[in-house]
Amino acid sequence: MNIFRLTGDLSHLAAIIILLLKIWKSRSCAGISGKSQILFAMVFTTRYLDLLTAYISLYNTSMKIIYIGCSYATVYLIYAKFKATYDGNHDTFRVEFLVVPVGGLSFLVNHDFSPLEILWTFSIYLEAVAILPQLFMISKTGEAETITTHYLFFLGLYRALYLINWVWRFYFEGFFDMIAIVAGVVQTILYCDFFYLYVTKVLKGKKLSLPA
Amino acid sequence: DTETTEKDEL
Repeated sequence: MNIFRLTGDLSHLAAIIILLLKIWKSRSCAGISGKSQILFAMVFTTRYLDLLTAYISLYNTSMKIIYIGCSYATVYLIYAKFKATYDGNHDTFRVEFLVVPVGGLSFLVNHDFSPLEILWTFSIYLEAVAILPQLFMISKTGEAETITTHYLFFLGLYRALYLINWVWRFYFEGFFDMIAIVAGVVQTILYCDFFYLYVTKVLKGKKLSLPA
Repeated sequence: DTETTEKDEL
């Protein structure tokens, strides 16, 4: 464990908690893509099946349980409890165009052709593109609530910190996982446009609005 | 290609 990975995990946890609290306190999921949240729930489910087979540490196990619990709670709030506030007209990204290619790729490019490893690979590839429905929804509505931009900032920051963690681990431990690194680079690149808007607008107190 | 070390990252 190194500082980049720890702050990355805490940034990820912060994003998940910010979103859950935003929906719970405002009793509304306006502007939130339910499709992205379903994809994230799929990412955690397929990645953390090793909860049943391997114990790594209390930190590892508790974080996985928190991530899975919060992501399913968020999906529940969006599609059940606050369903009336779900903006389905703008959450129209065709997720099958993500899940099918990612599913196929995880069978073709993986470290080991075993069920757990293929599911892990699927979760890595899926996480790289899971935010697309959310970014697409913001481009369609042309704006995002400030709290939503903070959620996206921490979510994008977490994988960027993981990239630094992988540089660190390669240099000090000789460890590297090409699949996680390539997917992590793609994932972080997808946030670049948002990061630019976040820094130039939101951090200056303006609302994030895209030229519609 | 790394051997499938135990996945200790989240």
